[in-house]
Amino acid sequence: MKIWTVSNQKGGVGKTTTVVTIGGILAAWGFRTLMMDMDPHGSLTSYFRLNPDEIKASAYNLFQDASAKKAPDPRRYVVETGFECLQLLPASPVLATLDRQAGTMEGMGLVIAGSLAAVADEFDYVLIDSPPMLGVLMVNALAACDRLIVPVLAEYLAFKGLERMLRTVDMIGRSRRKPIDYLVLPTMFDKRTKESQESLHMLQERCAEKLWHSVIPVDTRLRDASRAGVPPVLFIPTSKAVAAYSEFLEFLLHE
Amino acid sequence: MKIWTVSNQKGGVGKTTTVVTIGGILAAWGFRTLMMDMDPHGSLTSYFRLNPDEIKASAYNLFQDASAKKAPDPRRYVVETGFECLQLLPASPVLATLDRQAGTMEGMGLVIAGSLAAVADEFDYVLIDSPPMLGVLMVNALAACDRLIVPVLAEYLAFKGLERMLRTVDMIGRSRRKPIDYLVLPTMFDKRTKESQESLHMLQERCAEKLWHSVIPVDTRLRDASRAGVPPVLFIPTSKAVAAYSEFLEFLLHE
Ligand SMILES: Nc1ncnc2c1ncn2[C@@H]1O[C@H](COP(=O)(O)OP(=O)(O)OP(=O)(O)O)[C@@H](O)[C@H]1O
Ligand SMILES: Nc1ncnc2c1ncn2[C@@H]1O[C@H](COP(=O)(O)OP(=O)(O)OP(=O)(O)O)[C@@H](O)[C@H]1O
Ligand SMILES: [Mg+2]
Ligand SMILES: [Mg+2]
Repeated sequence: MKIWTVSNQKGGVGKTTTVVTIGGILAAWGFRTLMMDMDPHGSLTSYFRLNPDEIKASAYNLFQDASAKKAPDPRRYVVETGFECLQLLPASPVLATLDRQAGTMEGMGLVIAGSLAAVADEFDYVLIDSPPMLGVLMVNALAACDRLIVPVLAEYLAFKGLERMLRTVDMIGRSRRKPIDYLVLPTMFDKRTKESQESLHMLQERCAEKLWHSVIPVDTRLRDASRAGVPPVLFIPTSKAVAAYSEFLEFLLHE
Repeated sequence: MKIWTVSNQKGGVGKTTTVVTIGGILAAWGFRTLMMDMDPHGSLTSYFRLNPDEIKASAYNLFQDASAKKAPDPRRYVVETGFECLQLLPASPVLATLDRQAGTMEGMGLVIAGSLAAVADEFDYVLIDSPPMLGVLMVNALAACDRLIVPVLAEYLAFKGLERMLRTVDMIGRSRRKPIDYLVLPTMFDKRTKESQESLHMLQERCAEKLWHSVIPVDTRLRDASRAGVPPVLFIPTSKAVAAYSEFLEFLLHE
């Protein structure tokens, strides 16, 4: 089983879209895939027509089990999405209260890594969607991953925030004694504007081999897929965005 | 002095863009304007070429002063932006640690409201940029405001998250015994797609008079302004986005 975390503390860069698109493609290719929603806002959970406010069991329960010293078993909280080979561990708004509890719980940063070990035989890939804020939830998502995918918009300010995040990534890599292997993914790229081209050049200079060699283009049909609640690969299989995400996934699988 | 908070726990909906655009227009019209960056990621601070990682004094200091029972005085921490009538209270990543301290500090939700009272004669308008996460920082920004502006993307999932946020808004309005007056602002609207039109209709049905009667259109030139580090009204004064934000501001000032 491989755990891929999708994270960036900048909001609206395509984290949830990346998880649901790559998750859908992996499942369509026959891989047993678990998507995990670690964002208290629950965009991934809502995508599959579940209401985060009504979710009784979520990733939050894994933290409760850990503090009650119960043996972790995420299977208790995984739900069906209605799509073959694609399951979901949903989010609940109560996840947002974990930061406040962080002061009292030792070793809270490794709860998710420990829990997912219990399902290593059940899934081929786990994709973790993180919230746009550096806190206990993002730290857990980073500490648990085999690979980190960082979606960015090709805009002037994108690199500023990236630098800070990569310092946190380094720190977590050192504390778990295994560096975090990351890849930066330009999303919603609009090739018509000079600004995007210039910002992409800047990212290429600063990130070098950590930046994927291509981009995910702007594609308004992704919103149609989200309105339909269907993974893009099944709803708009011939779209530019699905083609680009498929190419990105091929790259990840063969690296 | 009026305090306007711009907030939505959904990421990337145009919160920072709304603060910097409206702030720039207010200043251009001669109003003494303070923008306050309450997002630990510091997009607003970075917009004005300040590095959040190097900021020594930020909104965080107001919380320190409050817990040390020092008389609040935001003037100590306000910096110049280089633009007339436009000042900034910058952000620092250390703001992200406040949630963890929330367990220990009583009455932490009213620190910003209390601090801003100390500058009531200095500014005509204060605009607060919030982080995309429901926590101590957002609660403070909501509790301090005279009016709340909620930018949303016209997309299917936009309303789901809005409902939850509006429940929090109600709760804070009740606990401060003064309801929060809010207005929902559709941003990055792309009139060419059917999806946007349908989602806008949905927002109109659900939000009714709380939704502004017009929209802020998609305008890639806003990114040029951000690259230049200049408020849009000064960099792209004749753009569609600046015209729409000006109309929105006229509406707010004359309501
Ligand atoms: N390639 C693309 N082309 C066009 N629109 C896109 C693309 N990718 C994502 N979007 C749209 O951009 C918006 C933001 O995407 P998304 O919600 O996935 O970002 P996020 O990083 O998960 O946001 P948050 O920080 O709130 O978690 C959504 O409306 C989504 O449909
Ligand atoms: N009307 C618009 N047209 C085109 N692009 C826009 C518009 N408004 C904002 N943007 C762009 O969309 C991106 C997100 O905007 P912004 O950073 O203001 O959102 P935010 O809600 O503050 O995000 P966060 O949740 O990270 O704080 C930025 O690249 C910005 O330049
Ligand atoms: Mg998301
Ligand atoms: Mg912002």
